[in-house]
Amino acid sequence: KKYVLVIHGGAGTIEPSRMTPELEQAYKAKLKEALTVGYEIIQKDGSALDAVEKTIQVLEDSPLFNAGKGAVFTHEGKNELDAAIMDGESLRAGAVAGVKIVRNPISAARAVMEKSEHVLLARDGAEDFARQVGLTMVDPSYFYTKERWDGLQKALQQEAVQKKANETAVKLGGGHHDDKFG
Amino acid sequence: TVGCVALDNQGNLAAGTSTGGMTNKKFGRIGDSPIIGAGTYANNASVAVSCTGWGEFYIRNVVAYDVAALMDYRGLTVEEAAETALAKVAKSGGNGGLIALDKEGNLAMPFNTSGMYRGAISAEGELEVAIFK
Repeated sequence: KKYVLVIHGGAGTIEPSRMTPELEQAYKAKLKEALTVGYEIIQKDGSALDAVEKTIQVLEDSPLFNAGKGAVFTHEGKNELDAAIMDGESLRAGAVAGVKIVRNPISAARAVMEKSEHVLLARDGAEDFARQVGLTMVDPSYFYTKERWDGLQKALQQEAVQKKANETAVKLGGGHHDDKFG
Repeated sequence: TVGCVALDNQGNLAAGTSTGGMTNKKFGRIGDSPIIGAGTYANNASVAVSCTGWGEFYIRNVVAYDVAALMDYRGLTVEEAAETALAKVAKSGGNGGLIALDKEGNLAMPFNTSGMYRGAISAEGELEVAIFK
């Protein structure tokens, strides 16, 4: 069988107990929708690059996944988004890191690749560039979902417990956390 | 993290990845997603790759490029190369998964976590989606 499009929506501790039939259905429906968008572009002889960007936009716009709307929160309670794209034909590549007000970071990554001499732009500079090339900019609150906010609160509570346990380490400017979330 | 790899009718490959990063991240921490060669890579001569997982291990193991290099230099299939590259992440203490699509339309979707939201569609339009193993 020859495949033309493959997607992933993240790999993590997806607890079967939390995955209700309705939620599973919602995830599968969104994955199918994303695949269909990309497939239609390929079917019309569109470019792999277009298919990748448009497919990822569907997933970025869905609150179900940790990208765009529905992204996780930083320690400071912000959404800082990263994205990259690469063109297999020309080996051109573009990426953005730490952007907070660009609706579709994958489109900002593509703009860096196609409209700049750079490969990676970060934070407010990347946002200025995205604004200059006319990408859709949103208020930071656009990315908020209660589930992700609650996820941060849980991580902060766990961190507080761990902090107490290894006070000394934390004092050494960041110390050594075994916990990868933080 | 979300990702996509595509092969168009002209034989061109492309890869893309987008993420919110890791919950509770500090100090402007960045993972593999925006690092070309670590979380995202595409080369018409071999494969398009998008990764998801504990970013630091993908950066240190240059996983996305490693998949292409293993296919290029050792002649591994996309599945062998993807498994071999991901095994380095697990061996060094990380976890996650990746999707890879080669220039013939063969795919690989390995992961070593409890699940990975993933999907694929063939040239004929046959659609597959899955979450758990």
